[in-house]
Amino acid sequence: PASNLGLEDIIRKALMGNLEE
Amino acid sequence: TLSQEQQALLSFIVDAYNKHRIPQDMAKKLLQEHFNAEENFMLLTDMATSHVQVLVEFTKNIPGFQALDHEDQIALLKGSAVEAMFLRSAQVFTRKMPHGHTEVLEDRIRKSGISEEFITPMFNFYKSIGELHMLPEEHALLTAITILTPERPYVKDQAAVERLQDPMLEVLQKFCCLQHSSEPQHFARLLGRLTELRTLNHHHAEMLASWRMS
Repeated sequence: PASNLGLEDIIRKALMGNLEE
Repeated sequence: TLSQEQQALLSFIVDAYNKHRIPQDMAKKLLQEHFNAEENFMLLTDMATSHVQVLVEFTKNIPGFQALDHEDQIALLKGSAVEAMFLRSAQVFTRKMPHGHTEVLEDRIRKSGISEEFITPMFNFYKSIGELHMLPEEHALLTAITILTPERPYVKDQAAVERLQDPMLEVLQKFCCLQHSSEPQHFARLLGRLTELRTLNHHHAEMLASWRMS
């Protein structure tokens, strides 16, 4: 479902990036 | 008592949990501005997105998590994000807030277009968490334990996840014995809330489906 893809996208991006930087 | 290693793990998890919160300016928006139902819904959606980002940052700090298979990391986060969000929201709702804030927040959620049949179990859950008078350490550990649930869909190496979750469960159990010596059932009650969270997670999936319909 689209909503789950949305969640996965956010997770993948957050796993790769670093909010603290 | 907690061993030195367990004490270090506890401090580390609590620090990471406290460090990663929803940005203050976003949290303030919830209380300060007036929105119609649609804008309210959008704000709650932004909050949820921010919540997931914060959750991922916290999870990256859990010792051993980043050594797990990358796709397993995603499966764990996908499977637990909603439950971890409900736990964090429950903590917010049970904290003592300035007069009127709880009502404003509750009103905002009730006016977001979410139907009553989903809202009632959510507030019941917040209430049942409130009754446990959980300490901040317990919130942090329970969140880590929720994220490190080996039985999530698509997790390939469940044993590796279990090896991370088990020490957390041991620390939580010991911590409960130390802090709630007069309530021997406290640890069991905390674990019982994880079952409630699973149910809420299922409700949430149905809720999303009904939103898409409308």
